[in-house]
Amino acid sequence: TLLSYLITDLPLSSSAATSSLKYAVDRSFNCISVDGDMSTNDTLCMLSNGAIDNQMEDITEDSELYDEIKLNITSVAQDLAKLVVRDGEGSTKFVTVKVINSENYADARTIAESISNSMLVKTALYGQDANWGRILCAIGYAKLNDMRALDADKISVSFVTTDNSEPKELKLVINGVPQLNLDEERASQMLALEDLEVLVDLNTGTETAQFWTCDLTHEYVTINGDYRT
Amino acid sequence: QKAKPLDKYARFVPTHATFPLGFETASISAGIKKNNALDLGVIRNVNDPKRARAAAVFTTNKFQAAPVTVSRNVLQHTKGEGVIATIVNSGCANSVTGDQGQEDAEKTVDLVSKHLGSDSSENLSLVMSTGVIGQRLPMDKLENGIEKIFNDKKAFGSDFNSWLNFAKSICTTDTFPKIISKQFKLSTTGQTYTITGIAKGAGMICPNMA
Repeated sequence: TLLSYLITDLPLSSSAATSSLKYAVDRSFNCISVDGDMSTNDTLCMLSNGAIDNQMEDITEDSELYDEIKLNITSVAQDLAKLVVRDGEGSTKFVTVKVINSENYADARTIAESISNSMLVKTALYGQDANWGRILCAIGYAKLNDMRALDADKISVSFVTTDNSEPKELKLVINGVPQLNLDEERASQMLALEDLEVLVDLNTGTETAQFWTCDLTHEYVTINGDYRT
Repeated sequence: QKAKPLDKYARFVPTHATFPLGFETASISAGIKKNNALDLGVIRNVNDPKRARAAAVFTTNKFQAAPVTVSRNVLQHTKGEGVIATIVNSGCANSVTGDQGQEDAEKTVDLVSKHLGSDSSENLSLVMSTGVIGQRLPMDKLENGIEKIFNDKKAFGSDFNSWLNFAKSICTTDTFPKIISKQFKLSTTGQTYTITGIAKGAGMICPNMA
């Protein structure tokens, strides 16, 4: 279960609190997956009290300050959501799944979510196996609105490092063509890192979506095999 | 090949932070968890209650736990205005507990609201629970815990340890409490404000809240 709080001493109107929270959650907690399961109790609440200045008027959605505050709330929510993924039960890796150049945002998000929830992708990440086939498979069964965002001849998939090592990007599939002469040594180096990015370039548009996920380990089963008892 | 185990607590838990003005937290072990760990926490606003606002998003799971429906009702009833506290327990999710679970969650809100000075018609608090699904909330322990928190003048604090302990009180299988605090300046007046985020969660995580 996810429970989360955002607490601020800003003076927010009820409407501004609600809309900024919705904006933030759609770009943070609604873009994470540890195991693909949704709880009956997930809640994110925000409390504000205006204590920075009790004479200051409530900030509404029409206020000049609203956009910057909304973005700062989102920034805190994203950092917090990433910590939840980093603490994924038994996890050893933090993985950013970025889908770029999509014909539409919804499909980019669906693809990112599908990869992030794939048990086989997640076990491959744990085993440090550059298993691009599983990533393509998860993309292929993603429940897209239509197929305009996904063209099998245009898709490219890469691993991207998060440290400063070079080459930064290891291309696994280019324009639908698997790179069979993959540099396995470099792939192993990259997959040994704690933080990793899976980059999917759909080449069908301009929209981008991002999900944060983790690997799936033996420890996950140990923790959850007897949680209730 | 396997990755090495990580000391996540040392890496991700801060050792100091600045928190929003006008809020206090309290946390205790109410005996809901088996190991006497912190399992009951409250955040309350001590600034002017007229300035207090609350908002929340909830799970879209069709089976929604009692605290979810009760907190949603509180927000619908108050429109988020004047909600000055939130109470949370870990160890028991009060989920799939039927009418009894609903009554327990409502009673929890009532008890906290009374301690915050409400008459019977005002709901001043949200309620959350996390832990095992399908078990009734141990209300005797919860009620005792609430009394203990509100009757102990030293229970509430606004220092780092008070906030950290609150973050710990909501943990279940988490290996570290999740707490982040950031300060920003308003571009118009230069006033500094703070946003603190606290979360728990390690498994059953793929939220889609609305």
